[in-house]
Amino acid sequence: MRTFAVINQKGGTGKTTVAVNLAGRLADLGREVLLVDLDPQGNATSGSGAERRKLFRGAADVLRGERLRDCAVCSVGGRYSLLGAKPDLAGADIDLPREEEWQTLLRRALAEEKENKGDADFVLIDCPPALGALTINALVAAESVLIPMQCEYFALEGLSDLARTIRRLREKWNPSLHIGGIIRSMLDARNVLARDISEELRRHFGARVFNAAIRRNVRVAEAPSHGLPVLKYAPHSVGAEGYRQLGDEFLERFA
Amino acid sequence: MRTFAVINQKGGTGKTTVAVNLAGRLADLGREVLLVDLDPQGNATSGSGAERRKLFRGAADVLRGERLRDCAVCSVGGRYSLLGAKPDLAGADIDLPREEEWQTLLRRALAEEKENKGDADFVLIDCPPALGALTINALVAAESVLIPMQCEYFALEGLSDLARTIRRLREKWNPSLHIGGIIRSMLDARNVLARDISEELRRHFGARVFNAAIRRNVRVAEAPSHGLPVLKYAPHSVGAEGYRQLGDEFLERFA
Ligand SMILES: Nc1ncnc2c1ncn2[C@@H]1O[C@H](COP(=O)(O)OP(=O)(O)OP(=O)(O)O)[C@@H](O)[C@H]1O
Ligand SMILES: Nc1ncnc2c1ncn2[C@@H]1O[C@H](COP(=O)(O)OP(=O)(O)OP(=O)(O)O)[C@@H](O)[C@H]1O
Ligand SMILES: [Mg+2]
Ligand SMILES: [Mg+2]
Repeated sequence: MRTFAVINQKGGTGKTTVAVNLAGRLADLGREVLLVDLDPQGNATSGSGAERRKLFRGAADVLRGERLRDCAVCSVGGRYSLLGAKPDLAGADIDLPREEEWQTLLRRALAEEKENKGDADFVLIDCPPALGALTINALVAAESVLIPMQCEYFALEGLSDLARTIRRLREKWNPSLHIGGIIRSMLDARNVLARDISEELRRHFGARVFNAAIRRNVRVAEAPSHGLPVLKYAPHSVGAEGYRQLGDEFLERFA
Repeated sequence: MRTFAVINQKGGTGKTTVAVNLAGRLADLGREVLLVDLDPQGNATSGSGAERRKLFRGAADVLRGERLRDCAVCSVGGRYSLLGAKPDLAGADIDLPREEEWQTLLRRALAEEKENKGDADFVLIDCPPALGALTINALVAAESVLIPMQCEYFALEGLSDLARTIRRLREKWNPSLHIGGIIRSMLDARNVLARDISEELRRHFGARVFNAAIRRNVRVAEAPSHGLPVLKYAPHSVGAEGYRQLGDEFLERFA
């Protein structure tokens, strides 16, 4: 079981879209995947076709000590398992820090799941756009980090803060935590800004920048309103082709 | 002095870009404006041409009790005043809730400023993409809320959570808080999804949806790397024209 946190404190960089579509592609390739929605907005939950207010249990229950296997549901279409975000997750960033060893709550829940031999091949954790208590839980639980990026100035500016946070958590809580990959999630290849920033990313992160980039494509933005990954909603679109390539490259790097 | 919180817990909807460019336009029209950067990412600070690590004092100092007039700097080009975000703002979402009456820290700081007759015509508060302690401070301090929106599914889904939070804060902390306007900040008028969601917004929010919409325009995304509003960076661009119209409509509605 390999655990990845999909994170970027810059908002709107494509975290949820990458998490949902990568989970869908890996499932299509026969892997067992658990998608964890750790964002109170619950976008990965609705993007997978589940209704956050109708879930019986969710991520907040696991952080309160419930067993993960009692909370995860199967996503629509039986593609991957989903631990959804119910509205009760909203208070977690303020409440969690009052618990003893709150930083390791998610790691302990995933470790228990692993021992029960019910584990998945891959766990993907969709994080909120912040470096608060929920994101810290994901970084302590994960062995590797995927960073979706828009090729724009504010997103680039935020990377140094993110790299600093990952270093600090590696030293204090999780020695195996490292940057697994940078994913350009909505590339507009025509404009110069995107090309300049892509080059800047390669200078800083080298081979950790995925070759597969997802082009900006309206089909990708339409898919969530149908509760489907773009692979199922518009299989012949530029966006779906991008996510097929991304899934294949992910397995080359991590399988 | 009228105070506006620029807020949307959905990430990447254009909060910072609206706050910086609206401040720039109102200043061009002769108004005294204070831009408050309450996001630890510090994008409104760097987007105004200031260096967050070189600021003498910032928003975190004001939340610790320093006088606002001792902390605000003039933005580059002398257009508007900026209370910037230094990196020390990052711990606020976890630390603030330990203070007595932490929800009203910013409101008290702005009220003191108002008494000193040094007040601005408008205060715009750029918020982080979350409903944590910093955003709550902004909502308690503001009389009105501006909500930048992408015309996409996840952003629409988040509006009901946002409206509920505003209602709760109005009842408990701030009776004058209301939704002043919804701003379509990066409209791609060619696609059907954007048109459908624009109609949906009008159905729910009626006249509170600003007529002026900002078209998606790469010049807008390039401007922050030069520390300038798009009005100064590319005055003849579609983006600059959009922000001139937005500023004019803002004054029609609120001056
Ligand atoms: N390749 C793409 N082409 C077009 N639109 C896209 C693409 N990828 C994502 N989007 C859209 O961009 C918006 C932002 O993406 P998404 O919500 O996945 O980002 P996020 O990082 O999860 O945001 P948050 O910070 O709020 O969690 C969404 O409306 C999504 O549908
Ligand atoms: N009209 C536009 N055309 C093109 N790009 C835009 C436009 N408005 C904003 N952008 C770009 O979109 C990205 C998101 O905008 P911005 O950072 O202002 O959103 P935000 O809501 O403040 O994000 P966060 O949730 O991280 O605070 C930025 O890279 C910005 O430069
Ligand atoms: Mg998301
Ligand atoms: Mg912002």
